Amino acid sequence: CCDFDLYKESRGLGDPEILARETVFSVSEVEALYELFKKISSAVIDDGLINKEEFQLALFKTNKKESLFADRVFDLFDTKHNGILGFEEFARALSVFHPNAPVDDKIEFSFQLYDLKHQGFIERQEVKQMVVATLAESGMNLSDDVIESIIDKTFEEADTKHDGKIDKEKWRILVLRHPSLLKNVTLQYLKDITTTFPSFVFHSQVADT
Amino acid sequence: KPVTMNAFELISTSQGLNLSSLFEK
Repeated sequence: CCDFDLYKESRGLGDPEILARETVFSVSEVEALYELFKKISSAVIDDGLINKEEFQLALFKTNKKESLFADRVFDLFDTKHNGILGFEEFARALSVFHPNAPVDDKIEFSFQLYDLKHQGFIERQEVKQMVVATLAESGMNLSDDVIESIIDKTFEEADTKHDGKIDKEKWRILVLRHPSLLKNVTLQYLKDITTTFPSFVFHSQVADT
Repeated sequence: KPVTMNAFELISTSQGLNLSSLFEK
């Protein structure tokens, strides 16, 4: 009755040509990305998979930090919802962060990131939760009045239908007006991944073209 | 001082959203 394979994480590089076809990465870039993956996935348990602790460690260089957003990003990467990332999930998710990835994919990813309750819209209470978390994580202190006025102003601009919700369409309008809001879903590093991890050539499965 | 920052601009500064640190050695 159950498809256990669905939840079983495949280990290893897999087929870089298939991943290259289905992401914005070239075959060489997929192989170089795998070098990064190996580094992160061997930090705590060398099992060829990234768990949440290893992800946090790679992000913050410490596993002691609590972060709402590191959790959110990990959960969005974890498309099989089994608490660990295989290379394929890692590569597909990072593909969205490539400077050449379609802007629609970036808009979609950032919307899901902020739609904490998976309701299909972002509500005021979620925005407040995220602002409070950001301030706490960065050690900044703002009074509740100031936080409320930041959120008021944001909804004034974003909530064009005045229903207290920022749905996907309103999110799209907002980020197209403020492209800086998509800055954190673009990683320039991904353009230079083959030069950052040149050792991939020693493990390459494909001939140079 | 008037508040001009958009809440999402503030949120996007969160360290947990800065994946570039994945690439740091």
